[in-house]
Amino acid sequence: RRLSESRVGELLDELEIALLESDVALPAVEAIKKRVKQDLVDRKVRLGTDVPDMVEEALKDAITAVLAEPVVLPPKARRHPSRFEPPFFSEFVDRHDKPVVLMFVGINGTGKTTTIAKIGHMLMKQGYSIVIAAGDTFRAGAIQQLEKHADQLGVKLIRHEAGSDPASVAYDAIEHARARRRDVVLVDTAGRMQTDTGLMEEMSKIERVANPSLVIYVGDALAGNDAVNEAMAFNRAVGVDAVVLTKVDADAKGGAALSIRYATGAPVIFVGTGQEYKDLEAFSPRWMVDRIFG
Amino acid sequence: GLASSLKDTLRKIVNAPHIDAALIKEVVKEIQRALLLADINAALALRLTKEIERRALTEKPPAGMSSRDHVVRIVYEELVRILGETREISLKKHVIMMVGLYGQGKTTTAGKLALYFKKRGLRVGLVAGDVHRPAAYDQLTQLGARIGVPVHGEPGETRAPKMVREGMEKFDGYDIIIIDTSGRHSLEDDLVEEMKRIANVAQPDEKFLVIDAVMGQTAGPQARAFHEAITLTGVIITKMDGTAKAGGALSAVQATKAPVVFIGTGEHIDELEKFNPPGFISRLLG
Ligand SMILES: Nc1nc2c(ncn2[C@@H]2O[C@H](COP(=O)(O)OP(=O)(O)OP(=O)(O)O)[C@@H](O)[C@H]2O)c(=O)[nH]1
Ligand SMILES: Nc1nc2c(ncn2[C@@H]2O[C@H](COP(=O)(O)OP(=O)(O)OP(=O)(O)O)[C@@H](O)[C@H]2O)c(=O)[nH]1
Ligand SMILES: [Mg+2]
Ligand SMILES: [Mg+2]
Repeated sequence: RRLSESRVGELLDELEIALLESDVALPAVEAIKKRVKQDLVDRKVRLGTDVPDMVEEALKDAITAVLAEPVVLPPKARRHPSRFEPPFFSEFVDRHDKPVVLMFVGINGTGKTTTIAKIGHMLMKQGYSIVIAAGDTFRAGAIQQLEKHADQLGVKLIRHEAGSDPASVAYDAIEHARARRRDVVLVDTAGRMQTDTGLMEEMSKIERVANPSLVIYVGDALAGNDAVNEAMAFNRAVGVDAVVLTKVDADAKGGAALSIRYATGAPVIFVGTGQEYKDLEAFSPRWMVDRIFG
Repeated sequence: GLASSLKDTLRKIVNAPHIDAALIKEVVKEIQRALLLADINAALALRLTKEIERRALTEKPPAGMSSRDHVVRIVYEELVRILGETREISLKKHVIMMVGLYGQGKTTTAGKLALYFKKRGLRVGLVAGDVHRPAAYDQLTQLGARIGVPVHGEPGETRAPKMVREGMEKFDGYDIIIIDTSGRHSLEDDLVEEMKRIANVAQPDEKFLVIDAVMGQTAGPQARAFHEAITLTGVIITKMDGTAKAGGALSAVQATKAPVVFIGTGEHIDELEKFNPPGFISRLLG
């Protein structure tokens, strides 16, 4: 017997609801369904095979494969043409010229500043020295929020006055790190809507000045279909190298990971699982598949 | 190809010579996709789709109305039904408590509301009830300073109900007291407990759920959990200046029956607008 296109399509339509209910954006769902169809249609099936089960397993495997695919060439290959696969932080920092500059971007409220504190904490535990750049000079209380984190971590914060040019904050932080031979600079940026061309241009300017080793996009696991529009726009503007998906502890299934991977090609490297510094875990595709399919 | 919005879907009907059950079934499936693409909760989208199909198959279009317009009208009516009656926010003396998940825009919106009431001649006080997020007090204080509204809070205080009680005493006699609280979600029992205790202390007249337009499938269930804890009286949808369709926020309204009272359309302190249901729905169906 061979699997017919209509039979595979029918079974995939049923499984589609589980993906949509887990906040996998519709375009990403369509892309993964197409990949599974190409794989399964006309395949020989032995009598007695549980076809629905087989199609579900094929879908799970396809999702895991997409999420786990090593990223060979990030969007702006000039940054680092080599392959990188999570968990790569310590390898990445060791391999690269110091200071390694990590720039964090994303829309408003996704968890950028909190994630900077978490990654700073993690890197310090691994023995690296850190400088943080308070590159959000716009939002009320943004500089003070980072001051509190820098105090708790015992890390130098480079800050200018509210309203000053974020790119010059990043520049000063990198110069400070170079002069004092610090290993890593974490550059915070203000949240921004991808529809705000002025703010997107400001972000591009920060990226040009900071010339980061990695641009890390911080996405919210609670986001729906809009995750694709947002991630695509940020990727177009500054080239996203890696993704952190926050708030997976807040009842989210995490389908946004697939949406953002579909939109940018960049791997999800960490997930945020709470508000404390310890609440940062390496992303595992299998974890997400298990959450979605239960 | 796949219709990316309802408007595209309904164009299919225009070109059809006559509307039969098979076409309705096909269009209805596309309508369901468009609702999911707009982040309407999957279970709600299914219920809506079934009702739209039933009505499209049984109701005759009114005289002079085309079949296309009839189906469009049904979709529109079913969505408006969810939004319920809009309501004005009174300008009499009252206490407002802001709640919601993390990073939705609660603190920013507390500042926006304070300006809204101050501009209408009312005496307003802001209470910094978020004792968890680093520099939450600084954020609210800076917002208050910009608009000349006093903020009560103590940077080191860790007990939110105590801070709120002191704030209520300090602003006794003010027209409007707005209480900011920290982000939380329904599975964090200690934070849900804290929220209930703050509500007990403050006895707010309004309890607004602040939810952003971006939120997806978890919006409905999370809103229901907040509603079960402290009975919400209204919803404020933020970040409407992006491309998100806010179907999650609509699902939250459906789950709680609390009406949308305002929308946030930007980060600046004056970017708060009254809710306009027809505009919202046509943006959702895009
Ligand atoms: N539960 C949970 N909360 C988180 C997580 N990451 C961040 N948060 C919370 O989300 C809220 C927003 O976090 P921020 O770090 O301020 O977000 P941001 O992206 O810097 O925000 P803007 O700078 O305003 O755009 C805060 O209340 C954080 O505590 C997470 O993984 N889980
Ligand atoms: N573009 C846009 N940004 C908004 C809007 N409302 C709030 N924000 C931004 O969203 C981010 C989070 O806002 P906050 O007010 O800190 O959110 P919150 O709910 O108090 O966050 P937590 O207290 O950490 O849970 C900030 O960057 C705000 O400037 C809006 O309507 N449009
Ligand atoms: Mg921030
Ligand atoms: Mg807040």
